[in-house]
Amino acid sequence: SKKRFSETVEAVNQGFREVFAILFPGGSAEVTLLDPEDLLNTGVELNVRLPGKRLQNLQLLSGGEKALASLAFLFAMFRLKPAPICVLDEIDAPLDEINVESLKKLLKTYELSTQFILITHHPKTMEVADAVFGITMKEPGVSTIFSIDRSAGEASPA
Amino acid sequence: SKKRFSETVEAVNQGFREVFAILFPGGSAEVTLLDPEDLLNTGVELNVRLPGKRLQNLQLLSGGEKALASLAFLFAMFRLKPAPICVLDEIDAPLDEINVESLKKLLKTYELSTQFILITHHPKTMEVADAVFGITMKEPGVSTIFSIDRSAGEASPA
Amino acid sequence: AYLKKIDLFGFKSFPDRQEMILKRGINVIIGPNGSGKSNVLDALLWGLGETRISTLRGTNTQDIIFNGNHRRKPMASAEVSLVFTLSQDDEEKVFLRKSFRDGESVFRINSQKVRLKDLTDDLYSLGLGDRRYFFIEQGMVGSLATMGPLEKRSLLEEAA
Amino acid sequence: AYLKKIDLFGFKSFPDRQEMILKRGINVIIGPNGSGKSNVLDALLWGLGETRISTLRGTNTQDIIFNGNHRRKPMASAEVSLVFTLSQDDEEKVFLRKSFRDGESVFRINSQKVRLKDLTDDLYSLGLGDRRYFFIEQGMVGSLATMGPLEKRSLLEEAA
Ligand SMILES: Nc1ncnc2c1ncn2[C@@H]1O[C@H](COP(=O)(O)OP(=O)(O)OP(=O)(O)O)[C@@H](O)[C@H]1O
Ligand SMILES: Nc1ncnc2c1ncn2[C@@H]1O[C@H](COP(=O)(O)OP(=O)(O)OP(=O)(O)O)[C@@H](O)[C@H]1O
Ligand SMILES: [Mg+2]
Ligand SMILES: [Mg+2]
Repeated sequence: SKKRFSETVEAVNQGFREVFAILFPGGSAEVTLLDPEDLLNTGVELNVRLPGKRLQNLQLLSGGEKALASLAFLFAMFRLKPAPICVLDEIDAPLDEINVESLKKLLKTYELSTQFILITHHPKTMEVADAVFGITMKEPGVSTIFSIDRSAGEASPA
Repeated sequence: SKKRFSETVEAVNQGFREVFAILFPGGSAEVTLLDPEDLLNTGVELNVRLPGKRLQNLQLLSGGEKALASLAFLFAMFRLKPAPICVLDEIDAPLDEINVESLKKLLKTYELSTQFILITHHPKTMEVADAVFGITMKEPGVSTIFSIDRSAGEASPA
Repeated sequence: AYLKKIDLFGFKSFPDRQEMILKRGINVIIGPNGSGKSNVLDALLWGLGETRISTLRGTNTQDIIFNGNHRRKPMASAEVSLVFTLSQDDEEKVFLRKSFRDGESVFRINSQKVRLKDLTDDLYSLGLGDRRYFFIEQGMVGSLATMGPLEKRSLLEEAA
Repeated sequence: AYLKKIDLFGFKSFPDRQEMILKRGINVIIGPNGSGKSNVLDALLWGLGETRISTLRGTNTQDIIFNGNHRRKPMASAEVSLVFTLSQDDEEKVFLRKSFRDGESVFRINSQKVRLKDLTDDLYSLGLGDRRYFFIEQGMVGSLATMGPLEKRSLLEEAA
């Protein structure tokens, strides 16, 4: 219904503004409706203002900025309705060291309401893990899974 | 002409096989023609066999494997006709530590015939650089370029 | 609900039965390029009822069944089980999907044979309906930025 | 030939004139997310005669001109110079491209006014014709794998 949709937009807009301000201190962000008169059909756009820069569409951001802004939108929606699980495949690939730290903070904030499954090549990202799994091919073409006990430092077959 | 095309295919096929064998020791690769009877119009396909696995099309490889196989094809063509410059924007993002080392070896092999301009977030990739440039925004929204003199350790404005 | 275990057997690069016992918080998977990390996520998607083979990075339905290596023959079937712990009373629910090379498929919820639609309905009630809401594929992290306005709207409606 | 210098003024996030003096071998550019690294590569492509604004990550031709920040006004023009050292006798060749907000463009080779076609013909003779042969954009490294067979053919023909 119209009322429900506009309430959802308002709540996600609020969340997007807050999460974005954590990731880009001094920046701002908003969820806008392309045609507010037609709530049942209107498309949705995301506009962001990076610290010290002008308002612009997500398209014009850099690779790393786009990744972080997309995650801010996703997590803003989770504030309203958490997903039971969230699966992220190498989302930290475009991020610099500082933004990897921001991502880690974001994951820690949401881990109580959402279970995360995350693939990464970044040693820093691994630091927030509650469980680490290694996958390897001891025999070519055959994958095996083992869990890594970081406190003990060695690995044991899963 | 037909003769020139089939000579090019043969030479690049040779190069692709050699470069691929360096990147994936024990693997093999080939450039194949979809319709060898029609040299003037035929499409070209790349098939690879990873060490211990079956022959397959590039599409079925993992993110990192696709990146490395694509680079092998590009450098195989450079063997035949080097490009004066080669510009690579964060091509090491999907690669693990071992494949970053393979990439570095590849760059070193071709740097005599091709000038490279490479963007990376990987400290390891920087190690092969002949010159390093930093880009920063001292004022929000305004980029400045400075060159980093690694022997001296400090940076000077470009 | 949270996912307690993923069990793979004959799925893509997993000819030997393998299992991953997950924690409630943040589970991180690491490993070399081509070792099978994204294959595990494909197994999770397939177990959740995904039918588009292109989403599973294949071109035909048999691409998800182990197709052999230099000393093993291709397998005849692939099987994935997902074990969820339901939030209330630690009750478990096991979703199993199995497919044969000839195209036959079997779906089970707690060993009871069901249709695909029963499986996806059940998962929907656990909040695992629209995949875009909880799954970001490799290389697609900027995709929210490039999605069209109507697609963004339909994603937003998931949050309602 | 090798590229000795890139000079930017008013192009994207470079309102103050900046230059990069390159070496023959491997030149590496580093910097935080959003600092302007890919913008430098866009400047290089634009200086080489690129006309598709989507390849330069813009939506209209003015997107390549500095559009202001919290204290600076948008600029009226963008200018990029590329200085090549030609292999034989260390002779230099300077390619300049300048565009104004009203859409006017100026092209120069060694300060001589030329048309865009003269610039791209000259660069073609230096071996800088088909961009796919020497430029991999951010996020596109696997693109050779996903290119169709006819596109792969046309790329292969560049090597002839
Ligand atoms: N049906 C199948 N049978 C056997 N092997 C398969 C099958 N489908 C895919 N593979 C293999 O799985 C490998 C890819 O695994 P995957 O994409 O999970 O790698 P990854 O660990 O995610 O690597 P990266 O870090 O590069 O992303 C490929 O080498 C491919 O050959
Ligand atoms: N015409 C313009 N005027 C001013 N700034 C611009 C203009 N066009 C793009 N920008 C800014 O340039 C920034 C993007 O720069 P760029 O894509 O070069 O970043 P990057 O250093 O490659 O980052 P990443 O590591 O995330 O890929 C954006 O924040 C954008 O606002
Ligand atoms: Mg992967
Ligand atoms: Mg970039």
